[in-house]
Amino acid sequence: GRSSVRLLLGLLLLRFNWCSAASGGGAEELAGTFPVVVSTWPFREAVRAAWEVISAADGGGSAVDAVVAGCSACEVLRCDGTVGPGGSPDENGETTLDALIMNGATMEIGAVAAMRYVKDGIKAAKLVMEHSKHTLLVGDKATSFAISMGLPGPSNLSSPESIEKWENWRQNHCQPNFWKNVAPASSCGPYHPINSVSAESEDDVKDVVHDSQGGVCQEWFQNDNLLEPMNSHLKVVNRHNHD
Amino acid sequence: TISMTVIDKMGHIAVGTSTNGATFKIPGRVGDGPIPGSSSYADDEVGACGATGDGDVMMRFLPCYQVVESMRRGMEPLDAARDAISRIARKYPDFVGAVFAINRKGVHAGACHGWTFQYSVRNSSMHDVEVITVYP
Repeated sequence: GRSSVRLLLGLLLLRFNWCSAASGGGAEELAGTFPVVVSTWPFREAVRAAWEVISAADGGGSAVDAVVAGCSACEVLRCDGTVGPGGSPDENGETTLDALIMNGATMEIGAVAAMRYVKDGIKAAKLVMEHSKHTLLVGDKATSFAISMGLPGPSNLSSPESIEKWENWRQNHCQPNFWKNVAPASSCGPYHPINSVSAESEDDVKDVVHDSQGGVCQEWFQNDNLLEPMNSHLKVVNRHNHD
Repeated sequence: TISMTVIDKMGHIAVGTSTNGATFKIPGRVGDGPIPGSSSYADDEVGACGATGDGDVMMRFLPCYQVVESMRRGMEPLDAARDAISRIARKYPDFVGAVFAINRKGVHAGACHGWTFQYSVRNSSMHDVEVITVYP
């Protein structure tokens, strides 16, 4: 009976498809362990760079400076291809950067989004925080702001690797992608909303397949005598492709 | 994406995130990286959080804001991290993402969904960076 309970407990834990871990040690033991640096992923060099700033013998830099040092290290090293220039090309083959910094003492925040032509994402975010009353600048205007505040640029953020990745994706008919409810479903754009497409063209026929419970399990398009699945639910997030 | 938290010797906290986003995104797309409370959040009085994963989903839930506010209300970092992830997973069972949480005492924890997650830590009792794996 006891083993059955354990088995049931194990199955219940498996049912919840999440996972967790906690550090050892109590609060009293940890109270004397400051400073602390924590980072997503095994980006050791980034943590070491932040640690050097925050633990310096002369009293150390600020927490904000340490975060900038750590994230900048990752931008230079292009950690996993998910940070900094030279990775994650968009549909046009261009790399853009998103970054944010927050001071937990003052609740000040600076951020840049979809920033083009500037390699220093976290430094640009810090400049927004320190030299503007805004929180978030985007696109070309973020680029202009960063360069006007002294960051180097404009620079090409692509790399041979990102261009090759993008060319392979084009050859694979731009699959996978992030579009949904558009035509064409499985080739490169330009894309059109399906409603307007069906109204405009009798060649595109949408067919919806239902499962046994009556739910929609997959949508198909008939175009040029080909049945093509929509890929809106394709898994594209993984260790080397994520935010 | 890197999301980083630093607590200095005085207990002051800063967080930051840097990313080049999703591969083959539609031009103009912005993920959760620059969204306060989504990829990272901090409050000296409470602690901090960093996140990684599917930004298109995560930014709809502001998981790091949720983590910090849960800790403010008394949750331990592990419970706060689990709670933030489970709130997303309830609505998006196929969601892929993870968070780490750290309170102002330096206690840290991680939680994830859809993949194995790792986060890195260095404090004054360590000789070098330690990597913690959060298993499914």
